[in-house]
This record gives sequence, C-alpha cells and structure tokens, in this order.
Amino acid sequence: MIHVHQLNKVYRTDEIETTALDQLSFNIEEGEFVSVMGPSGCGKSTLLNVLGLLDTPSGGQYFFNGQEVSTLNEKARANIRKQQLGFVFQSFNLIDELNVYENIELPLIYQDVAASDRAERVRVLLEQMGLLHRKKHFPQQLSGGQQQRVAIARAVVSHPHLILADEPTGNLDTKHGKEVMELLKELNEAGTTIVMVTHNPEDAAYSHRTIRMLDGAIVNHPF
Amino acid sequence: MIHVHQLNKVYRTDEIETTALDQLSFNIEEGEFVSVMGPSGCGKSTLLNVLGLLDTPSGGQYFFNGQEVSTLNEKARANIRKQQLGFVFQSFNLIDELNVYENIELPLIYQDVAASDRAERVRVLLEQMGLLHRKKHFPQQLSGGQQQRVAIARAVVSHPHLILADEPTGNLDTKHGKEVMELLKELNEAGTTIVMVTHNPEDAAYSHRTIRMLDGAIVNHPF
Ligand SMILES: Nc1ncnc2c1ncn2[C@@H]1O[C@H](COP(=O)(O)OP(=O)(O)OP(=O)(O)O)[C@@H](O)[C@H]1O
Ligand SMILES: Nc1ncnc2c1ncn2[C@@H]1O[C@H](COP(=O)(O)OP(=O)(O)OP(=O)(O)O)[C@@H](O)[C@H]1O
Ligand SMILES: [Mg+2]
Ligand SMILES: [Mg+2]
Repeated sequence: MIHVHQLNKVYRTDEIETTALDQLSFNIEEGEFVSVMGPSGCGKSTLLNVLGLLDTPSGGQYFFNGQEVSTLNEKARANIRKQQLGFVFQSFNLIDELNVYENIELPLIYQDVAASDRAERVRVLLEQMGLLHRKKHFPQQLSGGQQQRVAIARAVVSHPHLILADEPTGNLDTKHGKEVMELLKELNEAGTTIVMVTHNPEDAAYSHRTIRMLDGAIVNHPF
Repeated sequence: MIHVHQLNKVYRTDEIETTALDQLSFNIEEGEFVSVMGPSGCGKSTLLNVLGLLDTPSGGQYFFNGQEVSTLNEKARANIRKQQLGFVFQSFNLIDELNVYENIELPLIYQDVAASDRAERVRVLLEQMGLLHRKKHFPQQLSGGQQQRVAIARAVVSHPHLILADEPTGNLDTKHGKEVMELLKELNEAGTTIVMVTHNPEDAAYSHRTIRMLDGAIVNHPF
C-alpha cells in the first residue's frame, strides 16, 4: 500500500538547515498496523505529514497504492486525503467554528454521505469516545483529552483505508487511552491500515511492528 | 502556601451546565511537590487555571500565601502571576510572533532582569532542554515535543515560587521526559512548590503525594 524510496525532507530557516527525513526507504502492506517511535524532534510528524499528503518531500518517491503521489498538485492530493485517509494530528487541529458533532461529521459531508447515515455514524463514535454529553460544545470548551478524542473520532468516521495517528493517546488517562487503542485494533482487524506515532510502549504493543527513527533516519530494519 | 476552601467552578453552554470543580478543599504547603491525577475531563486543568489565577472560581475561596486572591481584579492577578508563578500549559500557548529564545526570555523582561543576566539564564535552559540548535526557530517550525520543552523552559526561567505544570511530558519520549522530571525535582529540592497534572504514574512518582480527582471532586484525602 505504501512504498517509500529515498524520501528526503529538508527544512530551511534563515540560519539553520534541518534534514527532517534522511533518505528513508520502507514499505507498509495493506492491513498492517505499524508504530513509529523515536526521540522528540527525530522526524516522526514530518514522516506522517508526507505519508498523509499534507506535505511534499524535498526528494525521493512515495507510492500510495501503486501511484506516485509526492508530486501531485494540491487538488489531487486533497482528493486522495478526503477519500482514503484519516489523520489524527499531534495538536488536534479541530475547527473552532464547528461544534464537536460538526467536527466529527465533516469528513462524511466531503464524501457526500446521506444525512441519516451521517447522523448514525457520528452518534456511534460520540458514544465510543464518551463524548455524547459534549456534542454541542465547541473545541475551546473542551478538556485537552476531549479534544484529542474528537480528533480521533473525526479521523475514523469515514472508514478510511489508511489511518495516520500522531501520538493519539498523549493527553489521555489510562482508561480512555486503552479505549482508543482498542478502537484502532478493531478497525485494523476489519482491514484498515494504521501508521501510529507513539512515545508509549504500551500503545506500540497493539501494533504488528515498530519503525524506530533517529535524526530523520530509520535505525531498525524489521522488514 | 495554597489554601483552597469549597472551591467551585461551573461552566454553562447553551444547553449544558458542567460543574468542573465541585466544592474542593485542600492545602499545599510551601516546598511540596504534588501530583494531580484523574480521568480526562475531570477538572484538572480547570483547577490549575484557578490556582494559576488565570480563571476565577464560581464560588469558594483561594488563599495564596495568606491572601484571598480569587476575587482580585485582572491587573492584580496578572501582577502575582508575573512575579511568583510559572505555568506550563497543556497546549503550550507559545507566542507565535516570538522565536524560541524570545519566548523563554519574556518572563525575565516582565521582571526587569538585566540584559546580560537574561542572556545567561535563557542559555542555561536552552542547553538543559536540548534546544540550543532551535533558539531562532519560531513555534510553528518546532516539533510537538520541542514546543513542550520551550513551554517548560519559559515556566521555570524566572525561578517562580510556584510552578503549575499541566501534563508537562505528554509529547515527550522517555529520555526527554525524564530530563524534564529531573529538572522539576531539582527545582523542588531548591525550594520551588510544584503542582503537576499528569496521566503518567512514573512522573507522579517524582512527587511527594498525589491528589486524585473525579468529576470535579477530590476522591482521596491524603492530608
Ligand atoms: N469553557 C468551557 N465551557 C464549557 N465547559 C468547559 C469549558 N472548559 C472546560 N469545560 C468542561 O469542564 C470539564 C473539565 O475540563 P478540564 O479541562 O479541567 O479537564 P481535565 O481534567 O484537564 O481533562 P484532560 O485530562 O482531558 O485534559 C470538561 O468536561 C470540559 O468539557
Ligand atoms: N516548518 C519547519 N521549519 C523548520 N524546521 C522544522 C519545521 N518543522 C519541523 N522542523 C524540524 O524538523 C525536525 C523534525 O520535526 P518533527 O515534528 O517531525 O519531529 P517529531 O519526531 O514529530 O518530534 P516530537 O516527538 O517532538 O513530536 C525537528 O527538529 C523540527 O525542529
Ligand atoms: Mg511530532
Ligand atoms: Mg487538561
């Protein structure tokens, strides 16, 4: 599903050049659940942003389902994102003008899902994430962990083929964190491919294997 | 140092009334290192915001160093915050228009610290937090964990009497998380009072005792 070859990403500020991704090459098969771990600043979010077509690499190739996608224009990338991907951002990126219900519903509107189906699918996730009592709140009126659970609900509601989750339990207590991991596990068992950045080895234990990064490179080659 | 009596905080949206703090009463002595734990949404950040004079309670009393502070006007509260408190926010709240160096330096400017002293104190923290190579970056150019470390550096640079830390290691790998906890431990051993919200029992182990919350109330009474 994912084939990445010599992927490179360089950031330049006035004074400093950072190689955030350093000639990365790896594959992820459809249906896999892969963790990505490594120290703060080593390139995990950058990798997820490239895989999620939110960012273009400086060099190298990214094949998604056999199609080279790294050089597509924004319109084409946005289309793939809306149809096939679900993204849980490290800083949530909820839409402040929409309430919890509307934030979760949005991907289904993009996919032209009928209103009654949307209502049912959003309701199921509100319940699973323990957010029914918050559905009309706005993001600024939620706790950190509640915002994180809305971000997760939004990423999974459209049943995407690929879920990219950037530290999905960072703001959650053990019980809510476990509920999130159980949900991801269920989705994976139903066929969803998952790439998850985590600092938590207990979360990583839910995955099939772990890619370890350091200074923009992969430092273990499990496959 | 902190004496709280029947502290209450109610949030109202159009449809829902939430009692985020429910008649809380407790003391924290000067020099203590106290953890606050509890499920997502139970009121931990709300408590920290009230203790940090960022938010006013709906009812009850808050004595800080013997002075009732919950009904002070914004100017008086801002003065106490700048002189005596350091706050690590759950979502960092860095100033986007300032670079890393300037974000960390800001509390010292509020305290009229001389320029050469400011430079030295900021440099020490940049080094301790592993951010020397990022000092001219802007927050948007940092990884999540780097932003968190800037937030921590900013909270401690002015040597405040009281540090309020809301999940200070949530975005950090084990090594960086341990460095942060060791820094907090050092500051506490030098006399700083610390109240830290955490979901991580390993972090809580650095504190003297843990206050457990549930639905806005304290559910253990260790003291
Ligand atoms: N501005 C607001 N308006 C309405 N409700 C609010 C507001 N801010 C917080 N709440 C509610 O108050 C409750 C407590 O929020 P708080 O942020 O203190 O939780 P928390 O314990 O820090 O949770 P987490 O571990 O997820 O960060 C939550 O249920 C939240 O939805
Ligand atoms: N827009 C940018 N401009 C300059 N440098 C950047 C930019 N975005 C990220 N970086 C740098 O690239 C490196 C990788 O960042 P990335 O966000 O991928 O790290 P990460 O592994 O997700 O870290 P964390 O665990 O702290 O979230 C960091 O050193 C960061 O400072
Ligand atoms: Mg990251
Ligand atoms: Mg909180």
